[in-house]
Amino acid sequence: PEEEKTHDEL
Amino acid sequence: MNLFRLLGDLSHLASIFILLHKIQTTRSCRGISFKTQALYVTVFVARYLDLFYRYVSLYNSVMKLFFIASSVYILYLMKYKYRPTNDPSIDTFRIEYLLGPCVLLSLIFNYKFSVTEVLWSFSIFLESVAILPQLFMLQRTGEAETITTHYLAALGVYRALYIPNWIYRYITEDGVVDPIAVTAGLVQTGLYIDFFYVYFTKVLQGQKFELPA
Repeated sequence: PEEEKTHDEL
Repeated sequence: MNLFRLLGDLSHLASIFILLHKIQTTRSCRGISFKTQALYVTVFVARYLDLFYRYVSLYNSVMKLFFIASSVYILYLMKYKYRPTNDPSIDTFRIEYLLGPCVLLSLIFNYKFSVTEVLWSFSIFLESVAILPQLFMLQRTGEAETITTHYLAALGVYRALYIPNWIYRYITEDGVVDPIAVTAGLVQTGLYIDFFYVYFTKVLQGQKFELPA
């Protein structure tokens, strides 16, 4: 399964 | 992390401290839209669910916790401690007109059709318009306490600084771009333009924030 995007901004 | 983002986040922090300072020193939440503050709680809770399953950095986690805690605390102050100073009759923006489209947009535009990713998108879209009840209230009353305008200015600066941050990241991180955050962010920053015009031409010249009749 595709990995979830890491949101590194607030 | 780059300087633009850091300064943007610090400006965001500053805006919250200014708002708390305003409420505590005047012992009043007059001029502050409860609806906008409630939308910010929704935004932070929906977006920062990843605190439970993803670690980015200590900075990231501490900021997220602070934004959730402080926004809930502000709601508490408005709803309980300083309730008599909160006048819902001038806070009349219909937030269902914001929530509905944001739900729809997040279902269409997201990076993955999962609960957490749709909530993330929803929070981005909702944040971009969450200030509208506050600006609507300002428009309606036609004036604002100076400290309230500093709060709004700090929020606007935070959003404005995220734009050079994205440009910087695009250049230094090999074309990285987050289309959802950028599109919503541009809209959000745009909403502050009218406010900034009055802020710079009046408040920073020492005059009261008053809109022309």
